[in-house]
Amino acid sequence: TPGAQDQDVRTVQNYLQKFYDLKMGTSKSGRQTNSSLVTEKLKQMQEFFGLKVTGKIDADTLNVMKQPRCGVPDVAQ
Amino acid sequence: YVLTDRTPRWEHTHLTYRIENYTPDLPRADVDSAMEKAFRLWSNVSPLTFTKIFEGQADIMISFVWGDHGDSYPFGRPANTLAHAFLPGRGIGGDVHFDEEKRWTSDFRNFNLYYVAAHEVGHSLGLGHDNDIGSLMFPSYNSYRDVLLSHDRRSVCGVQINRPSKNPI
Repeated sequence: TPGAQDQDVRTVQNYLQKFYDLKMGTSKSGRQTNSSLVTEKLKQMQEFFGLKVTGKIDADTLNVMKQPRCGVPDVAQ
Repeated sequence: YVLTDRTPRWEHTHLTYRIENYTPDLPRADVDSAMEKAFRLWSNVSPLTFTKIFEGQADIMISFVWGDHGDSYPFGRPANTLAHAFLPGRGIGGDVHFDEEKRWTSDFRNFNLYYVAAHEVGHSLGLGHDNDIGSLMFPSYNSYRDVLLSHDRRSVCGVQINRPSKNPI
């Protein structure tokens, strides 16, 4: 997402990995993942929390991700 | 309400719980009281009963733990998680873990132990997260306390549907 800070991107990736079963791929250059998969998971999260579903990182989405919460995933595994 | 996809459920209605250790944040009596209230909240609306035991293996084992505590779901940064619980089942099933790094209280400061315990026990009984902010099973801490005084109907229905029966799924 244009304008998103590295810290925000890490927050989103960590959150989606932990609570939305986002799988991170690995390459020679390090951790990578399919951006469309991140967008899909982000939309899923935004819909669950009643946010505007854009698939992009915005202030409201980050705010929800930074709130204290239960550690059980939101999606069934 | 949201039942988890495998709909695990307890095969008996008389469940036991045990507090394995206590947080230093609160007097023991306050921890006991918070847990008792959390279990009573669910027993009031279901056929389930909960008995506290003081030794041996209980159905629901409760503990305060730090960081990586051996269940593949470590606490600590970056995720701001308070606690987690396991769905009904043998062994670790039903168990509730609270992050000892957090500051636990019996009032409105920091994290109220009763509010969090009430939510986690819902998982111990087989409920998943609900996307209705008015549900006790909504995953954010801020929403728990808003629904506890008038126990929400969705979670009540969920735990009644998911009650043990003679022919468990």
